[in-house]
Amino acid sequence: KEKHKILHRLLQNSTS
Amino acid sequence: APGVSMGELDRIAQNIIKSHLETCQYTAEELQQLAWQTHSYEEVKMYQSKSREVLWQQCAIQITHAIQYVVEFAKRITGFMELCQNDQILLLKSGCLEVVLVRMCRAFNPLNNTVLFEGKYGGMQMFKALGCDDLVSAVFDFAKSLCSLQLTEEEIALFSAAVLISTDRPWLMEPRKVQKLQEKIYFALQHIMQKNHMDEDALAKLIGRIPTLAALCTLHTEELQAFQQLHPETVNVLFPPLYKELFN
Repeated sequence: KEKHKILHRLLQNSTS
Repeated sequence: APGVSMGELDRIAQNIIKSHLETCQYTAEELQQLAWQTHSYEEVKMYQSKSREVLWQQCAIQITHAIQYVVEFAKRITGFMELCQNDQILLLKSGCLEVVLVRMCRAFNPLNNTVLFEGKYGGMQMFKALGCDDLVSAVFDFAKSLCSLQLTEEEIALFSAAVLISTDRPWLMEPRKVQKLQEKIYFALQHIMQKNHMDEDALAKLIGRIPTLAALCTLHTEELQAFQQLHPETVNVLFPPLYKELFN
């Protein structure tokens, strides 16, 4: 998670 | 498949197919309409006259855009979201480009060896300025070979999911859970391919492409490293942050 902040955020965000 | 009902396989398959149709970037109809819209001679010359840095950046942007659709594809797969967060990140980091390459066959015209890029179809020569002819021609070869299998949308959907949800990725925290899901996806894919293809070995041929997928991604990483050595400021300042996070 620490090394992949953007990917983690994309996974957390509600569906786009 | 022991311990799995046809009903469960069907549910998994339908969920994955729905996710693919919703997140595939271009519908089959859109791709059909664009089919013979090719970049003109002047447009190809224009691409060829771009500097290496500019074209690399443009390609990085397109790849990142496609990857965002793959992330959404994964998020809508029930079994994927039931994996632990660590494994979700790992699978996407290591598999997203492979899925983009699989999806690419939908936007590839094997009759004239062109790929959809920035709104129109163009051949390999469009990418000369990148300075990685081996990678580009390998990507085109792969797309052509995948097209020759004449996969349906459903098969592309399931194969994409199987490539993504792979036990071959290092550092998985719950490899058994990933394995169980992958197996179910392959069973569902096998069932569909048996119905659609005269060739009994169609699934084996498809699975046989997977080493090439991995090799393409390795080659991409190598080319990026070589490019970054020469143009670090282009990568650091101008490349999409997600691209750097995944491949840097």
